[in-house]
Amino acid sequence: AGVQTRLEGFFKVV
Amino acid sequence: MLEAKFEQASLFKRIIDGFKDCVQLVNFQCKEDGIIAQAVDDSRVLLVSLEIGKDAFQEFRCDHPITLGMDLNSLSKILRCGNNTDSLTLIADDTPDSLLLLFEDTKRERISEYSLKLMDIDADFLKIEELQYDTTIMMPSADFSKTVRDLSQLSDSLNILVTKETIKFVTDGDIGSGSVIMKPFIDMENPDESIKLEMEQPVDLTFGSKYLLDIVKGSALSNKIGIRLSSEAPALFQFDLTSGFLQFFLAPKFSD
Repeated sequence: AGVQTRLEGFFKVV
Repeated sequence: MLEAKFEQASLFKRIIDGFKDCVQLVNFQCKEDGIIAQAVDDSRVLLVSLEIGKDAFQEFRCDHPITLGMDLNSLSKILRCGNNTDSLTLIADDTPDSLLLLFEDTKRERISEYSLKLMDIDADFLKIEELQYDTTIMMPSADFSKTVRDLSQLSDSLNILVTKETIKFVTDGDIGSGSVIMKPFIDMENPDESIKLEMEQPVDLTFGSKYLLDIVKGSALSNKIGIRLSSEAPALFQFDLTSGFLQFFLAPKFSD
């Protein structure tokens, strides 16, 4: 159930 | 030069066992105040952030910042060679291509020495800003671990709902459904058994069971787990060390 989100949607990649 | 001595090898073993099943290649950054590491799992859903402060060590010295790129499978093989009660010293020079692991059983005057080849790991670094969370839960890690293991058998998703007075874990799968409801309480005799809840906003979040099963492997590190939830950000699951922590940031599932 539901769509798995990814971390990049929330955190900045540096 | 790095010389970092754990009084007992079991601490470093438990730290590595706490996250080796979800990430494999990890850069450990050693600085004068301790060792930090960050790694993201292959599916880019779970982030592990480790901090071992210098006070967690019996002795700690790091003259220049160095990065130790390690394959955790290989490191685990070596860690299994030492006894839990041995002391363990990690030794590396300033431009290392290997890490020396020295296990010492002082009672029996036995020393075992292993060398682990290091790797150049090209890993992104995710910048985690101080996040605002809607809810903070502190509970026994064993209770959280059992709840996750029990409910994960029924479905690949687990729902965590928090209202003012209740923490509810819910699962609904092909073979059936289940829920575990907990309420905050203070155990005066055994404070670690208490469940504390601070709620700014109610939350209703869904997470992948497989990631939660990875996270609960950190339970050997601490009797307590801190869980911070927000509708707008990845959840934070934290096990505290005497100095430092093992954190897992888990991206949620959203409805279609």
